Amino acid sequence: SNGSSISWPPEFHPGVPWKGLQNIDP
Amino acid sequence: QEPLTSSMLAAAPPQEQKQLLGERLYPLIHSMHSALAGKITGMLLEIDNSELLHMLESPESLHAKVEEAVAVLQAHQAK
Repeated sequence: SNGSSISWPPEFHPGVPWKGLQNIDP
Repeated sequence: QEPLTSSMLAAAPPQEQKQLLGERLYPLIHSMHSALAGKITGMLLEIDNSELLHMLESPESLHAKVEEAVAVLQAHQAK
């Protein structure tokens, strides 16, 4: 019922700017 | 590649600081858990920068945190 954590954790890709937890909000 | 120092980090904007740490951590984590490296790195980047710097200097600390992160990640994925 709680789908808010599906995308956790944010994945780091080398060479790609890290957005971290900021990318949770659309 | 020269070691990342606290003064180098302090000179960068906050978002860039995490990027710098991630670029250093990722190859080390990839050598331990290649399949999960991106997610583990993402998890570890939630930790305080000073502690991340310490982990870069101390393989034992990094290893312990990575194993901790893997356990959390596997428990999370098992849900």
